[in-house]
Amino acid sequence: SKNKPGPFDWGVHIDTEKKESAPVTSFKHAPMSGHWSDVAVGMKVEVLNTDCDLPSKVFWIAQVIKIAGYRAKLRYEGFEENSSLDFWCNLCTMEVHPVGWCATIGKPLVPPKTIQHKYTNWKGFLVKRLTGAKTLPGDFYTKVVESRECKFRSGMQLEVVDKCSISSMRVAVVDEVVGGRIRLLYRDSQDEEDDFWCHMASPLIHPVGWSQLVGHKLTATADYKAASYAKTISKKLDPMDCPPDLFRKEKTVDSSHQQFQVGMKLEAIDPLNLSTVCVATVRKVLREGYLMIGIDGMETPDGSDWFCYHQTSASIFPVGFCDLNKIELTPPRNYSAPFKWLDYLKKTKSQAAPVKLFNNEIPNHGFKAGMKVEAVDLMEPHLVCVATVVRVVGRLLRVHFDGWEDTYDQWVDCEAPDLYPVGWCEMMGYPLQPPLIKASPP
Amino acid sequence: GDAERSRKWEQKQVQIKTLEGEFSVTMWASEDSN
Repeated sequence: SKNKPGPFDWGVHIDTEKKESAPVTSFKHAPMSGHWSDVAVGMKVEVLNTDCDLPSKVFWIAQVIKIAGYRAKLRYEGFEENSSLDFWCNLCTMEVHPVGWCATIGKPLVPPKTIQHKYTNWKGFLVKRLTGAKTLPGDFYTKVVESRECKFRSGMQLEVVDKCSISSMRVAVVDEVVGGRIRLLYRDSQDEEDDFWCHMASPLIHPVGWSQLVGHKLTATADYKAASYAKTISKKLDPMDCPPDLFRKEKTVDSSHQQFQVGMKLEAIDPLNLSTVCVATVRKVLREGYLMIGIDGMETPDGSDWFCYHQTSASIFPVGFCDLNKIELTPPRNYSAPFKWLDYLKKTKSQAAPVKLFNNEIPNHGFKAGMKVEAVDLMEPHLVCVATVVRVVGRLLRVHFDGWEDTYDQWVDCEAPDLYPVGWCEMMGYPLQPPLIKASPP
Repeated sequence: GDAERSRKWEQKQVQIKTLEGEFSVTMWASEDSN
């Protein structure tokens, strides 16, 4: 329709909302995170000169005037305060080059026609503007390519949470890998579209044999269970089993000290409603520091909605965490009285899990409320959406999906591999879900 | 490992080619320090 909005443009969105974007360095799992200090506002680059009538492609110097994730707003050199031809581009694509690149391929720099008569001595102008300025390192694009590498390959086998019964694991095969995100197909599923997307560093995936190693429920054939158990014992995997060193490593737990015990109460992000932090209970203690957690008042009699969190997970909190941080705590369903932990512990004859058992580390993550990100909708994990960090509580972030109701918000850890810098989708060729625009009444 | 690489800003000579001819300028770029 004529009224249909054009394709989503991050630059326009950021300029319109006048919001900052989270810096690439805040996303440790994201490509170039460790190299982003190579980039700075004010640096000069060589880019295509689009303000030119020549039949062949020519380039000109531009200055980075603003950075938003992987994207940068550029202004052609010589435009001074004139912002009329400012443009956004992705610094990690081959459209942007270090100064000096054109000379290496024998192409002369040609000034834009808007300013071509502004100066008569272009050499003098460029010497003055470029001397002492910063530019991208010569190996920048090589680093981009290297940092995008993912060792997961199509056909590899692993164990993943059953999206239909989250207390159980299933066997899956890697179908597709895009920018470190993996499309998995459940091996026992008849439906080829029955997929599950997650990042390669997701806590939801594990190597073959993991479920039996830690004592997690596994839905698989008897043959698989026997074979995977034997493989775990012998440490001899099949060629198509994902090598264990590709998976996220949880912190080792000192078992000589006090441990989580069945029945202990805590607060936890509801895995089936990520906008809420709920009253929860340790239902089972697995090996290697893993816990099965149930959300009080929501549990099915068979425990099929218990969820596995590692005890160092940043998604579980000690009793009183919400109160302390002014986060709404969701009480057990049908709990009639105003919820008070002391009364509840007394009523349920249970004890709170000791504070020292939780992950109390707060990294210097750099996220601030108002920052724009690209975030996975964890309820539909194939979708990466335009989003805003709306609250920061220590290491916990509340992510709001632009244009959507607050009920779709998600609490996520600052190191969650499901958050990406602005421009990640563009860089990876992955579709980005634009903000929801509510239809206006006719 | 990616996050632990050590980089520092170093001066480098950069070649510029324009329609009037070639010349070089001194610029700063981040490089591996080892």
